[in-house]
Amino acid sequence: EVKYEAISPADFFYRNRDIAGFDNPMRAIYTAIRELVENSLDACEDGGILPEIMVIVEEVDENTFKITVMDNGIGIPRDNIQSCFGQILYGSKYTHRQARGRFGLGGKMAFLYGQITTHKPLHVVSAPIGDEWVYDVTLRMDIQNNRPELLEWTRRKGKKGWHGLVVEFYIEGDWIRAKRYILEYIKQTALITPYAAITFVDPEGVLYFFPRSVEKMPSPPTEVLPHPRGVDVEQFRRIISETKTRDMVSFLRTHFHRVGKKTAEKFLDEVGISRDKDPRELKPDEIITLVRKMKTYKEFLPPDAKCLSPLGEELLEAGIRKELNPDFVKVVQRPPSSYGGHPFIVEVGMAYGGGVPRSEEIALYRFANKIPLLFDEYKDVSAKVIRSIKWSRYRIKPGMPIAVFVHLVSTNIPFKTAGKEFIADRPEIEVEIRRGILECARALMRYIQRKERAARERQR
Amino acid sequence: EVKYEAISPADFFYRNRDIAGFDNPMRAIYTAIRELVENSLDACEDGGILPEIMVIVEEVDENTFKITVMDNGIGIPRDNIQSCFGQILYGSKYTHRQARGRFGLGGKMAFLYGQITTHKPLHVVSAPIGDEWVYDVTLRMDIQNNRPELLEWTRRKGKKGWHGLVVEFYIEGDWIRAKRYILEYIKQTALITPYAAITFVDPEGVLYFFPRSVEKMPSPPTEVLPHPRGVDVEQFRRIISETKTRDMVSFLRTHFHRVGKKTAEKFLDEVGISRDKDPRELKPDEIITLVRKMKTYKEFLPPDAKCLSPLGEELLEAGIRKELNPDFVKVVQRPPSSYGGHPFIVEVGMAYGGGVPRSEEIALYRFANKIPLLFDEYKDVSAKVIRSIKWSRYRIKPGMPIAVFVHLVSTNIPFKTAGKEFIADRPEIEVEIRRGILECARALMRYIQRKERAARERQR
Ligand SMILES: Nc1ncnc2c1ncn2[C@@H]1O[C@H](COP(=O)(O)OP(=O)(O)OP(=O)(O)O)[C@@H](O)[C@H]1O
Ligand SMILES: Nc1ncnc2c1ncn2[C@@H]1O[C@H](COP(=O)(O)OP(=O)(O)OP(=O)(O)O)[C@@H](O)[C@H]1O
Ligand SMILES: [Mg+2]
Ligand SMILES: [Mg+2]
Repeated sequence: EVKYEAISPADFFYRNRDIAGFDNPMRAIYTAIRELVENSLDACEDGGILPEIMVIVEEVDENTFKITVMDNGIGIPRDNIQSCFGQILYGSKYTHRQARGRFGLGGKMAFLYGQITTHKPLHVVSAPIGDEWVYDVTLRMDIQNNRPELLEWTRRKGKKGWHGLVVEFYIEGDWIRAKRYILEYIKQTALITPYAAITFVDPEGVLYFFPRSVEKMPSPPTEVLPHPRGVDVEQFRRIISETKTRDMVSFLRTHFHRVGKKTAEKFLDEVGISRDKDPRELKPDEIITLVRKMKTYKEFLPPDAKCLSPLGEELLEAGIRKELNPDFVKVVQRPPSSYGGHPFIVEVGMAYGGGVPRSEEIALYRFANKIPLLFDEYKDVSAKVIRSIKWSRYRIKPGMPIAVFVHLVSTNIPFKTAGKEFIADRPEIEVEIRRGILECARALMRYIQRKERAARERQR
Repeated sequence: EVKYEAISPADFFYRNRDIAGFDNPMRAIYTAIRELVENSLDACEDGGILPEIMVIVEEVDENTFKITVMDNGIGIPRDNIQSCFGQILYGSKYTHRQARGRFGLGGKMAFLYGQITTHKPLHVVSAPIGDEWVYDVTLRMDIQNNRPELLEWTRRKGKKGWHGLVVEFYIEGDWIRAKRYILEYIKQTALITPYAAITFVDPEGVLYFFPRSVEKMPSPPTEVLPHPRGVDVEQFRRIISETKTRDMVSFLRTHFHRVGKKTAEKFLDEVGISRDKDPRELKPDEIITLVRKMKTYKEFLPPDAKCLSPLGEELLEAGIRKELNPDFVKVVQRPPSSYGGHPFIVEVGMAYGGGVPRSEEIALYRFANKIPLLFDEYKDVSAKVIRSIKWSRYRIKPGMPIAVFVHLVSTNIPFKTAGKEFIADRPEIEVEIRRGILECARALMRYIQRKERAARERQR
């Protein structure tokens, strides 16, 4: 009379779609577009391709829209297309590498929401790079079993050199409320991804074109081994179960980031584990001892942030100038740091005067792995830092025309929600954001002082 | 070279445990205890049993604790024990019925976090009601495959009449920071569940006893059919695939809440669907038309909140008096309402003076389905309502000793996070919370005015 049952992850996120950012018709349409644009940008960067992305939103019925997103990325190989769109918790972003995607959820949630509001299937055309064929797939999601339900599948010869992906689906949403957020999202995406060309056509037929402002792709992020400091027991056991090494020194050198022979030997001696021990023979309390000591051992080299792909001071400044046309801009790229074994870099920009609007509060623009974050600002670590700063100490008062830009890149962004709305406050990240903002605040203060002095000079 | 893979839901919540409330060592130990106490309370209420719950936290190592939770609930049947604790997205709360649990996640996340920090297994003793045997199970979670890994399984004859559950596991956490929140959580649980007896033993060996203050169980919540207003295409299709009815009138009457013969016929005529049509023969656009019309059709009866189990004005007032010893208490149970087809009831209490501490902001106590919510107050719908009220209109000024209690019960609480920290702002819920608070504010205003008048009388 008490019924015990299991549900699929698709069923879980269907019933609890608030958790994935689909809590009302306005956020649903915003989140759907956001997830698809991020998939396209990731797909282009994965192939080192200058992104060309087109987003078309057409009204087909009252509150019902057809959304089309096209890109020139690497596409999806023939055998992965259905799972990429029909199976929740499936994707290519489960790696230790900087990317916008990470959950294996976003694109599929967009279609799931579309399917449950319009009953229409998803149409995908995939031209995987290096494949002469183009695949045309129509599918639904079988939510209870978390698997794709194929409706149509054809292939044709591809046009010479075309590669990329087209997705088309229908969704019920509040376009009128969502419109300004979607446009703001695309504008900010153009700022933080100046090498991308984005075209957007809205339901009224208006075309917005955001051309690229640089012609060069940044160096791509690379995959890294886990850093010893961030490892927990589960990760450790998985590495043991897959390792080909047969002694502890090779084990540490092979599987952990920047652990060399000397460091491994010194560490093992200090922990009291034999250098020649076969890792598969470690007992549970030895594993626990290793993991705990790895968290606190001082001699490990810090994570190398060469694997990351930040925007860079030059491009961030150019983007801010283009966006706001301010009188003064200061940008700072903080030195690389890490939290829990994950490398990260914080980039901060501050703009003053010119086209920056005056307001009671400092305008805050937040980005994480080149994703603009538009909602839930109050709880974000950047907003907390701004609230905690004594701005008067830098002669910065309420009502001044100031905007702050914070961009965090990492192999692992600590999002607090599956809808990627805001970032948790990890102390190491908070420290770097604070230092970046204060560095900009000091530069702004000197600029204001110089201007005031120059004004006084002219008055004499 | 691009690697496509699927991960299990256990793996997803392991990698993204911030999303489930396990983002730092303090919140982890708090959330773990919270989830287990709520499981025990649900298990007692499921059997109409006056809850007796004991929570023991012992320090076994620096920052490592053994947690034991015991209850006298209905226990878990022999064949469901392992899945209840070793398989994420498995449970008995996937029904249209008011309960603290809903995700099939909470208890398991507590053990998962314990396992990855301490490598120790979970020990469960289950005495399912009506079973002469008691089952003793030790298991680990196989996170990658989302299934239990059984280590030991024995059974013995149960002591006469004992039923319930004992869970023991180890966890690394920041007890010192978590302590006050855990004690506050248990105190507030005692307030909102006055029929429960809770004992808590902390690592210092101090025993806190919260005896029950009423001897009578409230009438239990009951399961309801989905209300037509809340149904989406996916739910509709599932009902069709399982229905035994063969005409649309029976289909509507059998599967939807409070739809009678007359209402069903009238609705079908209005939508233009034949009364005799076999529901399994509905075409996709007929389904879409039905679902859309069901959302807006005015003649459906509103959801019946008899299925809900609120605390009641009398018990809420008694709990507030016991907790704060105020001079004035006003409690209000709002009439039942619904959002998206889910019935809900809002109960509000306001306390003033006496033991209520003075503070700049009104102290807010939040509860949902008898769960105290201690974190993320700012974003909660109740906090938003309080911020939006013109308190001066009710002669209520900052610094007065005022506390507000808001309790929401529903078959479906719209939590914004898997950690159940705060409630989304659905307009219908917001309206009822506002009305409840204003009703209390008016009563408080009259009380204050009477006191001031009496004070002036005495002065003459
Ligand atoms: N436009 C695209 N081009 C190429 N591959 C794509 C595209 N869109 C999706 N994919 C593939 O489908 C996978 C699943 O996408 P989905 O958005 O569901 O999850 P994700 O991007 O991995 O993670 P997240 O949930 O964080 O977005 C991606 O990992 C990627 O491999
Ligand atoms: N103390 C207990 N007594 C009886 N049954 C229990 C107890 N604890 C857990 N269970 C059973 O195990 C199931 C899974 O518990 P779990 O906490 O993982 O999920 P849930 O309570 O269903 O949902 P939520 O994630 O919202 O807590 C419950 O649904 C219940 O059937
Ligand atoms: Mg994605
Ligand atoms: Mg639970």
